[in-house]
Amino acid sequence: MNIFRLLGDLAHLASIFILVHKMHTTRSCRGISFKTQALYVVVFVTRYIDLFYSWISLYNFVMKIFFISSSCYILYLMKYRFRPTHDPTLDTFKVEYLAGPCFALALIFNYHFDFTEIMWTFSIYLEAVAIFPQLFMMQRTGEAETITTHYLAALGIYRALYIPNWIYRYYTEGTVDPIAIVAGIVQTGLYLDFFYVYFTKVLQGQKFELPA
Amino acid sequence: SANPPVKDEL
Repeated sequence: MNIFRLLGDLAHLASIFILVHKMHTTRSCRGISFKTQALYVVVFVTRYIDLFYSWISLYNFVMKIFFISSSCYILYLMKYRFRPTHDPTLDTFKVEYLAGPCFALALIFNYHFDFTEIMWTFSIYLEAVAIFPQLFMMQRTGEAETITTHYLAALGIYRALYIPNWIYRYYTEGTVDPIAIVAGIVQTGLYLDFFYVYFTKVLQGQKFELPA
Repeated sequence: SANPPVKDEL
């Protein structure tokens, strides 16, 4: 565990707390893509199959359980508690276009051709692009609530912080995980446009608005 | 050369 990894995980935790807080205080899931949130459930469930057969640490165990359960809880909030506030006509990105290619890539580029390894690889690729339906939805509406932008910023910063963590681990432990690194760089890259608007506008007190 | 990846990340 190094500082980049720890801060990254804390940013990830923070993003989930911000999202749940937004939904509870506004009693709404407006502006949040159900499809992106559903993809995160798939990501966590397929990645953490190792909960059943490998023990890493208490930290690791608790975080995995938290990510699986909180992502399911968010789906529950969107699907039942705050269902009337979700507008499916804005959430129209086709998730098959993401899941299909990710699965195909996982079958081709993996470390071992076995079930859990392919599921792990699939989850890494899918996480990299899972934000697409959310970004697509914001592109369509052209705006986002400030609290939603804080959520997205924390979520983007999480994976961005994993990059210095991988560099640090290469020098201190000699470990390299090309699948996670390439996917992590792609994932962070997808946030660059968003980060630009977030840091230059939202953090200066302006509303998140995309040019028409 | 690089060691194989350790799956201890989240």
